[in-house]
Amino acid sequence: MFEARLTSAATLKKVLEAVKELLNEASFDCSDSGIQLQAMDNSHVSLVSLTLRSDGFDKYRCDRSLTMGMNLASMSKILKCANNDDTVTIKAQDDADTVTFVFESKKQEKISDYEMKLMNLDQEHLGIPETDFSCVIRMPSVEFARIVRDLAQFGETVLICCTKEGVKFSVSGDVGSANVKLAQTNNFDKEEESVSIEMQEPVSLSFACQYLISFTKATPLSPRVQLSMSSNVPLVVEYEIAELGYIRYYLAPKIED
Amino acid sequence: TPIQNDLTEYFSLI
Repeated sequence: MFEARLTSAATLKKVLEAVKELLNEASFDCSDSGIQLQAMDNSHVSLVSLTLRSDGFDKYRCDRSLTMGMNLASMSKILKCANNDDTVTIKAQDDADTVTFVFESKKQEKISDYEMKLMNLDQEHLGIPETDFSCVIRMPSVEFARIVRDLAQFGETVLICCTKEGVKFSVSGDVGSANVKLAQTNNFDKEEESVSIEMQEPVSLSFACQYLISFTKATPLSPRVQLSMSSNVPLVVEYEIAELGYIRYYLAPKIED
Repeated sequence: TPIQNDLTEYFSLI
């Protein structure tokens, strides 16, 4: 028996929004410790890694580890039927070929359940090596989303240059070029608005704007985002999900031909 | 123009 309950369906809706642009379907690996998802997009350029810890749920029971392959468009249709403040419970029997979502309104006057067929997904898992990153940038997630959206209008590739002083995002294309420089701030009283940089050595890497835009669909999950970079390794974009876990996106850099 | 690398160049399949 598997059962996981969250008092706010809004959180699960946001998690789904954060992954469904990159993935059509995904396997949710459920165990004692929580729910994990790891999947590459179809073109094998980016990877989504989601962890929802069991202790972050209002109720969590997983007698036997199970993998639930879900079509994310179908899951999205179901979650649209929940109000943001509904309690949501995800249920499955051991070895089941369906999963059930139960939505309960706050006053319990409305209870609905939606059963969805599970899929057998032959998903590849990747071993992600531990990396000591040369640069770790922390900034407001809304600011990152704004920069990516603004710059993507002017080119397909963004160059991210990080030094101790700050981080520069640059794009060039047919129209011309655009640069956004963010300086490290010392907003100790407004930590949520600060830009901080931990740098071992400067890094400059190029990435496809289109993927960064997809990653920013996770913005509603967290006020902060963390970008980790080292030369010649994938970028890691991480959003913490308060008291529940995190979503990390990995993106292979573009290299000069 | 820079070309897009594949993620599996960096991470091994397990």
